[in-house]
Amino acid sequence: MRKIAILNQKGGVGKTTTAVNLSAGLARQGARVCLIDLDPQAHATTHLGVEPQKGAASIYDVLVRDCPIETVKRSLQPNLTLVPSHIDLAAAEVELTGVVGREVILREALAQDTQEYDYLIMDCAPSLGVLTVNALVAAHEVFIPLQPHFFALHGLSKLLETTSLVARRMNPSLQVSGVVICLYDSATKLAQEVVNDLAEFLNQSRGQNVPWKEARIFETRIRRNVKLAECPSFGQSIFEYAPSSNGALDYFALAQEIHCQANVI
Amino acid sequence: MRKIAILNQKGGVGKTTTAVNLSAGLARQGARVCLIDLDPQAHATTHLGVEPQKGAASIYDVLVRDCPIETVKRSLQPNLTLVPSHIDLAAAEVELTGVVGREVILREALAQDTQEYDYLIMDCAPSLGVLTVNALVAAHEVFIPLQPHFFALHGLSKLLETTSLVARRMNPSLQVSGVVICLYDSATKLAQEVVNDLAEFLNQSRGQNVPWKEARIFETRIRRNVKLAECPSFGQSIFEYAPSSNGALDYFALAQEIHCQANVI
Ligand SMILES: Nc1ncnc2c1ncn2[C@@H]1O[C@H](COP(=O)(O)OP(=O)(O)OP(=O)(O)O)[C@@H](O)[C@H]1O
Ligand SMILES: Nc1ncnc2c1ncn2[C@@H]1O[C@H](COP(=O)(O)OP(=O)(O)OP(=O)(O)O)[C@@H](O)[C@H]1O
Ligand SMILES: [Mg+2]
Ligand SMILES: [Mg+2]
Repeated sequence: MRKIAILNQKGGVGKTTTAVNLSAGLARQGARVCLIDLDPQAHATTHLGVEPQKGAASIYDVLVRDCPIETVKRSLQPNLTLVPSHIDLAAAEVELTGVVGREVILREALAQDTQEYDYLIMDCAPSLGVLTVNALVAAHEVFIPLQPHFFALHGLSKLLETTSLVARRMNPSLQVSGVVICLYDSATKLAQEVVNDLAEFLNQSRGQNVPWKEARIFETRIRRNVKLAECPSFGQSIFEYAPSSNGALDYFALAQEIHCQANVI
Repeated sequence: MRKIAILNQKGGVGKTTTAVNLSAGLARQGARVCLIDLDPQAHATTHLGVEPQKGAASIYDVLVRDCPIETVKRSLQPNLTLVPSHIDLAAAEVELTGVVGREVILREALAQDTQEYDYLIMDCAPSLGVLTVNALVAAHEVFIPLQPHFFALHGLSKLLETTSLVARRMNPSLQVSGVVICLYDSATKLAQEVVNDLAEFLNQSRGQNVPWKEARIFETRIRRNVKLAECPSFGQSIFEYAPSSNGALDYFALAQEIHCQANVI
């Protein structure tokens, strides 16, 4: 099972759009996918048409009230299961302060889960707090969605620093697999410059003893496409909403690139 | 002095771009502006060319170590002063847990500051945690930058709920002044639909006893313009970087709309 955390503390770079549409794309290729929404905004949950009701079971119950993950899952499509989030999760950061081993609760809960999946995908909030650290501890791989803008590069070093800290202290197998270029506007030279800077940075890290030594920029770039911004309001992935749009083509290609990569590893 | 908090817990909607370019636009009209960066990412600080050094004085020292705000200010242009942020601020949420009155520390620090300004602008992180609450307690007005996408509307109710709670318990004069439509793409029907939904929601709130009863959508829409995404890497506001771009025209018009509004109030 590949366990992938989708994270970037910079806001609005395409984390949720990638988590949801990549999960749906992998499911369409026959892979069994479990998507965990770790963002209190619960946008991945809403994106897939599940409205977080007051008091409904969610990842909050797993992290703060020790409920088994089995009890909060929802099977949405043949190969796609969702562990929904809830706004109550916003309080988790403070409620878990002082709880022993608060950073490994998710990994522990997943270890109790007997259900088999091919992929476990975790959507994170725009922060490097305790919820994101839970994802990093539970994951084997990190995917970094990145809008090719200046602020995106600026925050990367802090993101990699946190990943390296978690890898050293709690999860030695954690690797940064790659960067997904999102909201790509090939017409602007800014996008190309940022991608070049990023590629150079990753090349320089080859062979060093860091969790991103083998990280690369995924070949598939996700182009800016308004259909991707429209589909969440219908509770659908891009494949149900606009199957022949650029958004669907790009996320299907990304799913293929990742799924085929798996057979290589 | 108008004290304005720029906030929206949805990530990447244009908070920092608005805080910086509105501050610079107001300063160009002769107003004395103090911009406070309350985001640990320190993007407003970087946007204005100030590189947060390790150990340099910042808003962290004001909030966590009780330093007077006077000691951390930086005067950048004739009418523009910055209170920089620092990555250490990320720890403030946990470090302030249990501190009595942690939500009013910024208001208190500002009350000690003898310097007169026409505008106090606060850029916030994509969260509704203790740093954002400090801004809401210290502010008289809230501006909500909003990208006209589905997720933006989805999070609005939580944002207004938090604002209303702060207004009731700690800051009765707090009002939501308006919504700044950012990253506006007039070519898409999605943008128009979201703006219409938002206008209808605000109209229904007229006359109710809520902090957003007089909120409106600012006439000036900030169009998507790549120059706005380029200027942060040069440490400049849009007015120095690309003075005749759409970005500069839009933010100057927004500054005029807000500055003229002041003379009406
Ligand atoms: N390729 C794309 N083309 C057009 N719009 C997109 C694309 N990817 C994402 N969006 C839209 O841009 C906005 C930001 O994307 P998204 O919410 O996925 O980012 P995020 O990183 O999850 O944000 P947050 O930091 O708030 O969690 C959303 O309104 C989304 O619908
Ligand atoms: N009108 C615009 N046209 C083009 N690009 C823009 C515009 N406004 C903002 N941007 C770019 O979009 C990205 C998001 O904007 P910004 O960082 O200001 O949002 P934010 O709400 O402050 O994000 P965060 O939630 O991470 O604090 C940045 O890379 C910025 O340069
Ligand atoms: Mg998200
Ligand atoms: Mg910002």
